[in-house]
This record gives sequence, structure tokens and C-alpha cells, in this order.
Amino acid sequence: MNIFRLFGDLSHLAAIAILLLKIWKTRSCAGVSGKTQLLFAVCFITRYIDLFLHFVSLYNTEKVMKLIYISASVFTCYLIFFKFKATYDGNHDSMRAEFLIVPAAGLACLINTKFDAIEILWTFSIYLEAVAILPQLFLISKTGEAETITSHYLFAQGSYRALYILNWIYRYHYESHVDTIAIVAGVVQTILYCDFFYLYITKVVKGQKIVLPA
Amino acid sequence: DNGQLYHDEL
Repeated sequence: MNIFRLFGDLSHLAAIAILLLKIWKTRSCAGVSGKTQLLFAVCFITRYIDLFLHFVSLYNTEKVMKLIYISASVFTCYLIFFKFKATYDGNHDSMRAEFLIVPAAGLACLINTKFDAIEILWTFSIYLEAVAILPQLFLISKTGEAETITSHYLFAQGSYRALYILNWIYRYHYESHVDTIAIVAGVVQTILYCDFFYLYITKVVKGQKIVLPA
Repeated sequence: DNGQLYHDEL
């Protein structure tokens, strides 16, 4: 474990907590893409499937973190699609998730480390996570604005994988550890946030709200 | 690539 991965995981936890709090406190999921949250839930379930297969005691924080990620993302989907369904902005959350899921699944079958079920599920999860934020960014471009708390959520969510890139550089240099698939997908994922990062740093940090040219 | 198959990151 290194400082980059630690802060990356903390940033990821923060993102999940910020979103949950926003929906729970405001009792509304306006401005939140339900599709993105569904895709994240699928990512966690397919990536941590080992938890369900051979359930090992919660002997380390990693197992606990995996369970937190899965349960928090499923709970977030429950809030969006059931509890606060009335506030779900289905009209603007209109990116076709199939256009992300099918290519990720296809690519996972073509480019993977080993052609076996668990490894392909892990690879699918990595590819899907890289593009899972697109429906959320698409929704913001459609509505033309993002609530400040949603911007903080996106900043934390984007920073997590950006910090992982630093973690991979660190591990390459000090542990000669390379996980090419995760690195390439992580770079693509972080690049997708660049536009948002620019808006966040130039606006939200100064207390302004993000309003995209409609 | 170190060839290990389990992925030790979240």
C-alpha cells in the first residue's frame, strides 16, 4: 500500500459518501445519473465476485472495503430507482447504457490477461468503470448545470482513479508491478474527467456553480 | 507484466 493508493481509495469512499448524503439529505436525486450508479454497482459486483464465491472471513480491510463499495452502490441505486424515484430525472439521463456495457463486455473477451471467467469479469469491470461516468457527464451537459454538491462528488470520483495512476507509477518504479489493462483503462477514465476538472477548478473552487453553455 | 493473476487492488 502506498500513499497514492490510500488517498485514491479514501477519495473513492468520499465520493460514494458525498453522493449518498446528497440524496439522503435533500431527499432528491435530481442531477444524478441513475445509469452511472447502476454501472458502478455492476462494476463492483463483477470485480469483487470472489466475495460471493469463496467467502473468506472479513480478516482484512480490503474485504470490508469491497463490501462497503458493493452495499453503498446498491443502496444508492435503491434510493434513486425506488425511494426517491419521483425525483429521478429520467428524461435527461438518456445515454444508452447498452452502448457502454456491450463494447466493454466484447473487449473484455478479446483483450484480457487470461481467458477464464473470473478474469474476464474483472476485465469487463475495469473497462466498464472507465466509461461508467459518461451518462452522468452526459446528463450534466443536457441539463446545462451541476449542483455544487454533485460537482464535489464528481471531483472525488475523478480524483480516485487519477491518484491510482500515481499509485501505478509508484508501483512500477518501486515494485516493478504492472497491470497494463488497469493502467490503460484508468488513464482513459481520468481523461474523460479533464473537461470537468477544468470547470471544477476554475469555477467551483471560487464558489461559482458549474453552468455549461446549454 | 508480472503474470500474477490475482489483482491486489480495489
